[in-house]
Amino acid sequence: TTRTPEFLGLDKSSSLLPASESVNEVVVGVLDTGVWPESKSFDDTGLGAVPSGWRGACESGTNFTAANCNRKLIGARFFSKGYEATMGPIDVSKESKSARDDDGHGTHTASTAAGSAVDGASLFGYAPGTARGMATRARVAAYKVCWLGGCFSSDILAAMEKAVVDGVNVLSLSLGGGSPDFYRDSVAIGAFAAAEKGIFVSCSAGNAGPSSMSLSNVAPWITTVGAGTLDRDFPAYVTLGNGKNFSGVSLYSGNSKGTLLPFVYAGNVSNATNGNLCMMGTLDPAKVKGKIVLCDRGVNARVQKGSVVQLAGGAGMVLANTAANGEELVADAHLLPATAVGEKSGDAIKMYLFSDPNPTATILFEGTKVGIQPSPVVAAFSSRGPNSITPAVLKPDMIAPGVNILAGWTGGIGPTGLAVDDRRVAFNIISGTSMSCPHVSGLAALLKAAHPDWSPAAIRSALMTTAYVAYKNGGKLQDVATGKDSTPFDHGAGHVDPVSALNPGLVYDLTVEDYLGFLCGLNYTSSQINTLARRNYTCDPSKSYSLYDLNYPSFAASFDSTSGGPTTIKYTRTLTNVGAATGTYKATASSGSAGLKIAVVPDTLSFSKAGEKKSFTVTVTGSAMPASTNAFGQLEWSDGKQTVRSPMAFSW
Amino acid sequence: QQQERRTYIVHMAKSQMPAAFQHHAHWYDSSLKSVSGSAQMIYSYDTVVHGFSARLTAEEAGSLEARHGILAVMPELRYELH
Repeated sequence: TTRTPEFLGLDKSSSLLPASESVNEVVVGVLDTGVWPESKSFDDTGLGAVPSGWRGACESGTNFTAANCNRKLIGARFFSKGYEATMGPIDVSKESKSARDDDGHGTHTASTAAGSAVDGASLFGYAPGTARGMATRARVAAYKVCWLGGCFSSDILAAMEKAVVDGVNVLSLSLGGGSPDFYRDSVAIGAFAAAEKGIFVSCSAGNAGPSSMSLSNVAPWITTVGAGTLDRDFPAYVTLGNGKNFSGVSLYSGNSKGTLLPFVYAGNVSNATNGNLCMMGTLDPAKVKGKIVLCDRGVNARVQKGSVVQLAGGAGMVLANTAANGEELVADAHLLPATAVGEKSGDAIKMYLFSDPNPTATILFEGTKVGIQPSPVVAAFSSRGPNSITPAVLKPDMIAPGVNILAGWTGGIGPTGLAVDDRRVAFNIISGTSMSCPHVSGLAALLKAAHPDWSPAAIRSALMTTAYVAYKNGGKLQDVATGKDSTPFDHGAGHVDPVSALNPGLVYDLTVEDYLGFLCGLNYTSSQINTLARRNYTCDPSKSYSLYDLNYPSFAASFDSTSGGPTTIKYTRTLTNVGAATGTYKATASSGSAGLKIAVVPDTLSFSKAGEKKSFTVTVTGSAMPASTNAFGQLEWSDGKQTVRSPMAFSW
Repeated sequence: QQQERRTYIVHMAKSQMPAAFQHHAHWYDSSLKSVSGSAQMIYSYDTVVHGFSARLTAEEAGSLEARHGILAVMPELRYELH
């Protein structure tokens, strides 16, 4: 990716980052649509021999042989038996029955996590710079599990099984949609086994935001990643015939003449009831030819709307957000001059369209702008808490860059993914929690290299407790969906800060035993635990299992709004000293609500050696509140140099 | 609908494997054959799951679920890229 290394501070901190030899040993496995091995992001120049413990392979198939792998791309497997069992044999004229990526998504995620540095990268000149993965020296293993018809759980399980056996250190899954029950969810099941073997598993939180309780991949042994913006934008302005300007975004590659053209609303140049959406075949070419068309966002793909306008003879498109998307602007590499505008601008433009007898407009493309503030802001599409399955575990865990991310792309299709798009690009700019997840996967690879003895939970703790929730000017992280402060239900512990995560001081660690106790707390039966964790495990009937005692780096709960009185929850946590041998940390708990009282005992922890563990309790008392009330707080442990911060989130 | 085959993931309790079987794969295969003479195994799992995936009718899935050593027979789920 371009810009995200700078945005995350990776460019200025080479002395703090792990030595390249240790990162060389880390393998990031990516379960996705495969990989385009010819991408320069998988150039292996300067990389040493493949890690000695690596047991993976490069499987041959359609347009893919072992020769496509190298010392960067060290594994490439495909899993299609489950897909073919349901969908029938793969038509190799439409998709490669191999690890070759015909879609682009897998190449994008793999190169984001661990792609080599590529100078002179851009998409049609947009987002120029040196594109690199987060862990440029780490190795990549691609496991293709997603096909034209979707990603099937039997294939996902088979791929996770192979990845574990192959010896990956980090698994990155930018997909979701499983069952709410962990023991039915193949990703949660596979991730449990992976975590047990010391493999860090990061997953995308989902793109179902800004609705609350819209998360995917919420098992506590998974690191769940939401999406935020960068400080980069691609402005493209709409100028109306009345002289008014509205800002939008676009990745359109051609030039604009800058002359005013006739401007129409799609709903007025179509006989279809949903003509405003610019669905395929709904626009009347006689009324569209040579004009700029305003289409409303929703239902069909954004880039397809542009194609529909182009096919109808339109000269340009303004894509207007509706209430569902608010002011979030996602840039696309449209086939015709086009720009996306927010709901407010869209409404204002429509007012002009409906009131002026001869409306005109032009679109001006301004290229790439960096330094946009505030940034990051939580993306509207990023899925939100509360965690509907286990409210005691706050999800997402954190956010990372996921909006307008440039990374490697397949040579198989154009940047829009449309069949009519015959352009081919080495890099593409796309958005989603799919893009934020591999950022964290790559950063986890860096942490793994720096601290080979850390467990996946310790790595996640380091990433979470050092994440930030305020801008440098002190303002709180914003949510583009509301234009207001974001909350832990939106950003989890905050935006990832990898340089701080390298040296967190203390971590909240977790073992498989802790997760099994958590499953007992969920009242799972022995059979359900065996299904998920592959072992006979009986919860001790004499023991009281509390979900609040899972040693998670955040605190959450759902209070009963009908209880009529205050509710008290007691959490127990243990911190492990991974910093200097000695240190005294003081607790500071704060709440943004009068309805919350937080007490920490003891409020001072003194460590006298590395690896030492110290426990404490947090008692949270929530007043009686109406249903749907949310309240937030935070707990910080600080020795004056390092601060270990945990978010607190409560719902009624 | 009862005769329509779909993919199921069958979770097995490996500790309950009868002594007569020398390898778990044989036990999985035998379990599948006990409910269907024609069903094909798609994958056999042994690292992240103990069990296998196969195309089964709902009736076969129900029969399999009732057998000793079977923990769960779960319909396949489809996931989406994010």
